[in-house]
Amino acid sequence: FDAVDNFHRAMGILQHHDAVTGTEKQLVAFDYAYILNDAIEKSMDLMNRALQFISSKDKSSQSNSDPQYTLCLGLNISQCEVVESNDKVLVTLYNPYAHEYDFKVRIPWQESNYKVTGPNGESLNATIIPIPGFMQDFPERKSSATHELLFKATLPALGFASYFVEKVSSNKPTPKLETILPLTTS
Amino acid sequence: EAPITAQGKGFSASFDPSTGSIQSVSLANGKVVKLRQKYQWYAGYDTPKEPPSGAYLFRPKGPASGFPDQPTYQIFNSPDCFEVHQNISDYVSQTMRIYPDDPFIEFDFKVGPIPVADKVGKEIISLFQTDLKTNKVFYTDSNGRQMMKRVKDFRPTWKYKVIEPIAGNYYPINSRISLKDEDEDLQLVVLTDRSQGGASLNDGELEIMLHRRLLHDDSLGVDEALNEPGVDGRGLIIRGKHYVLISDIKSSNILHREKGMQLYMAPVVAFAPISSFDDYR
Repeated sequence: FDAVDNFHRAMGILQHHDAVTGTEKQLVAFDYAYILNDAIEKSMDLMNRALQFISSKDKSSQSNSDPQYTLCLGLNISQCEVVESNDKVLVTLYNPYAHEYDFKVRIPWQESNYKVTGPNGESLNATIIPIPGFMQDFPERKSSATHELLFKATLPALGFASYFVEKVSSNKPTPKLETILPLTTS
Repeated sequence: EAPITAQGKGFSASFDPSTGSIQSVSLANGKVVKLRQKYQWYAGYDTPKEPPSGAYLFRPKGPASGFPDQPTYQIFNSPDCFEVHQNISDYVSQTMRIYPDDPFIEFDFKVGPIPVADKVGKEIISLFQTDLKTNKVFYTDSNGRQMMKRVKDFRPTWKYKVIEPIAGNYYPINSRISLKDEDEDLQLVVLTDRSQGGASLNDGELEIMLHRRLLHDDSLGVDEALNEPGVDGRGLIIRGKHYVLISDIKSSNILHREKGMQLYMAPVVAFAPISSFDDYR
């Protein structure tokens, strides 16, 4: 409840019209960003335990072997430390929408080969797409990823789906993108 | 020389090979809609006698200006995704995405830091131009509940005198803005990923305000210019997405509502290191 209360407090404050419209003073804008970020970080443990609980076979106990989940708040600038520093990663998506639908997952990637396995053990096709140069130059971005791995996740209504993503060094060639026109204009 | 085409769900889009910009959308029913998208900027009003453009006020000095250089671009195509990476200027870039199983075109933009060394405050917009016949009418969801009909230079409950031809036609957008051509049974909808402002200043056109950097206080209370420094002091960089749908009106109303809900209730994506596939299983 304490963790959720951080969100309640943050959202209570950020419903002020200055926060919604951006008419606050700059120092207040910094404070709003701080309050929201602080609430998110303090809720990471709650989110982790919730995902461990719903994805666990044995709901009565949690063990140290349960995966330790984290959010990647830099995903919108193609930055995610967990993915970049591990060869095997579990990507779990919780869908709060009350219908099943397909969601395009994009995670920061290097040009290495991949293997993506879905919830039913099926091997999924994915695509490796270069991150645009203008994003790689983003000043706050701290990432060695040069590409994004794109795959389609089928999300159940009000439920979760987990995907196993693995970097592999097999001889199987990476599916190559067709580059149609590389910067021919002036 | 031939246009580059990409196939989405229920449409194909063609792109200008000299700029990488989108130029038309062909629907499955055979209709072809001209669609141009470009970025422009307004100079903020800065005469001392009048309140300048600022946090509370949008008061452009005149019509919007374009970016002078021809965009450079790269295109990537795979069976799962078609992407155009386009550089418009030093501080405006975007990725356009089309997925074969998605009826929407995604515009993923990066704007900033807006340069102000020339002492001119700037407000950057994304402009969508179509050949839809709209008779000054457009729609926004400004009360957060329903699509509200807007008519350029008109108010339904009082006689409106046009003093500010641009700002006077801007309305809040909570999640979407749209144009409708009832004769041709066509609708353009742009879904946003945050609250923004927008207008239709010419028939068949929509513009949406993306990012503003202004150098004077608007004298309405905040007592500061809207001049965010960003992390390194060079100015704030923003990232965001627009989802664009062109379709017949009936299908469009179903599709944009469903997509709007999916964007509003986007999934929580969490990551965990894991040692083996067996653990995952």
